[in-house]
Amino acid sequence: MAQVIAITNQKGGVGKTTTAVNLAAALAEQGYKVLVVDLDPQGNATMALGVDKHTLDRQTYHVLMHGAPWRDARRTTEIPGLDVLPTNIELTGAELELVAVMARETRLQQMLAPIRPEYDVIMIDSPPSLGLLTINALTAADTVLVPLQCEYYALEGLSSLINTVDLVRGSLNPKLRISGILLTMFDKRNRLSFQVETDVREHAKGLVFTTVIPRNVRVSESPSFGKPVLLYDGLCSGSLAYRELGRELMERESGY
Amino acid sequence: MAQVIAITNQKGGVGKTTTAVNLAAALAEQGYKVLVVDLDPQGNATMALGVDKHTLDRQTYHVLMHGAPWRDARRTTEIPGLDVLPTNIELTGAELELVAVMARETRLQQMLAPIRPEYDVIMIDSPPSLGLLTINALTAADTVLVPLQCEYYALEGLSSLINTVDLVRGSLNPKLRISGILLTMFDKRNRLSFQVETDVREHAKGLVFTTVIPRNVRVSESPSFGKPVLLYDGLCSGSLAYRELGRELMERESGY
Ligand SMILES: Nc1ncnc2c1ncn2[C@@H]1O[C@H](COP(=O)(O)OP(=O)(O)OP(=O)(O)O)[C@@H](O)[C@H]1O
Ligand SMILES: Nc1ncnc2c1ncn2[C@@H]1O[C@H](COP(=O)(O)OP(=O)(O)OP(=O)(O)O)[C@@H](O)[C@H]1O
Ligand SMILES: [Mg+2]
Ligand SMILES: [Mg+2]
Repeated sequence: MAQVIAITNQKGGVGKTTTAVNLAAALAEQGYKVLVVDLDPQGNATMALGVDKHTLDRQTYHVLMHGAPWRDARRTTEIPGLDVLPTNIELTGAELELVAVMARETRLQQMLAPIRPEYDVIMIDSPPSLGLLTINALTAADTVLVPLQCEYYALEGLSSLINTVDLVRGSLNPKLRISGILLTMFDKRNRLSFQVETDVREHAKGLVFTTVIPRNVRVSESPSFGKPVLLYDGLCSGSLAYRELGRELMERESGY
Repeated sequence: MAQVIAITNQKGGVGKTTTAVNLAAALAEQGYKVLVVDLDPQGNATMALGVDKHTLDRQTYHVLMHGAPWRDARRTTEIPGLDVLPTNIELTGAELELVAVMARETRLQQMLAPIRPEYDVIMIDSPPSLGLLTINALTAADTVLVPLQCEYYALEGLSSLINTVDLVRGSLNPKLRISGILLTMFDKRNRLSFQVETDVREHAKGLVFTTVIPRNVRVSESPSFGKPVLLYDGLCSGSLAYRELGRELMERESGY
């Protein structure tokens, strides 16, 4: 039975897509069967996994809003055991359409119910907002993984995110918990990175992953080749860190 | 009569807030009277200008949605001639409330009408999405300034943004034009930065500002002190670049 993980942070550009794609690739490499659900109309996870978002026939939007069969939309990737439910700008329509729909917050949860038995892990890439798509991701998820760029604005926004997770747990998804906060784009040359790390480890005791993802240019080059960094440059510091994260995550989760 | 500039890009973390705050500061330094309108519920521009978003009485939300007097919400900053209309997470409500309102795309345009005569420039910081708040910003604006991080996902998303600007020009705001595309966080050590620059200058001929904003850690440190980088470290490469951008923008705009 799949564990559903939402990769969420309303702050933009903190490494949500990069984490969803590369952590999913690391878990698939370790033998898990993984589905990435692209829930961001930008379609970045779709492109990073080698699927052209401009030529989609069926996608997340159709499954979520019109009940299209999920297997019609699902695509395989270059990594065995790693599939993706792709999306593109058309998903923007869902945010407006969902407002007027019954049980609008639980659409994704209902959509994933028949898919869960087919995978070990379902990883949802959320858009940079706390709107209805992100609320759907939090309602459908068992756990939330929060990528946190080592910068001031990202740290500053953490409390609103934690508030939102508490609200969703209270009214929509009682089992929801934060699996961990992941420090991303950590730059050893930059004092700010160390300050943010100290700050977060102090305030969010025990929630912060031991694994830290370093800033590594190979990570930002890989999506232009439609590959996770583990395939593009399997021995760079970014790949090693995402593999380590995969192991740490499954160790932490085995305790639940 | 103010020129209204929307700082917009649906891609997250590309430097929208950093540009809105620091370009506004540079223009105020050059003697223009500038208002920053924070239209992002994250309230990052509010904090960067030294206003505590957690203790707001009146804010953008009340002026936009309930017709509160704008002077009640407006705050001054440490820089003479630079004011801000602050916001916080409460503005998230506006995105849902706007869906059902008459002429929902022109609310901000109507809100700014009485404010325009009081300033030379009104700078709108948009959230990372193409939802109703961003559409309001594009409808209210004379020009759009597009910050573009020198990375693959940011470049990849440019065409959807340009499409959206065309749609808004076609149906809501006939005068809307792109004042320029601004390359941000340019890193001379990184080949990807040069590739993106070459790519954009080739495809978006004439639209790309000559001024390029370098990656500079002082820029990312300054918001934690509630100051634009021009006040925090007035001679660092980030400050020099934003002053240069201010001059280039006003030169380009004087031709219209
Ligand atoms: N460890 C890293 N090292 C270097 N660059 C990185 C790293 N992680 C992410 N990046 C780059 O930083 C940018 C932001 O990352 P990404 O797009 O994954 O963030 P996001 O949170 O998904 O953004 P959005 O809010 O737009 O969805 C991208 O250009 C990405 O390639
Ligand atoms: N020139 C620069 N040099 C170094 N860091 C920068 C620079 N410009 C922006 N940053 C940092 O990069 C991060 C992203 O910038 P910023 O928050 O301004 O982007 P944004 O587009 O407003 O993000 P969002 O999509 O969340 O609104 C911030 O932590 C900021 O401090
Ligand atoms: Mg993303
Ligand atoms: Mg911003």
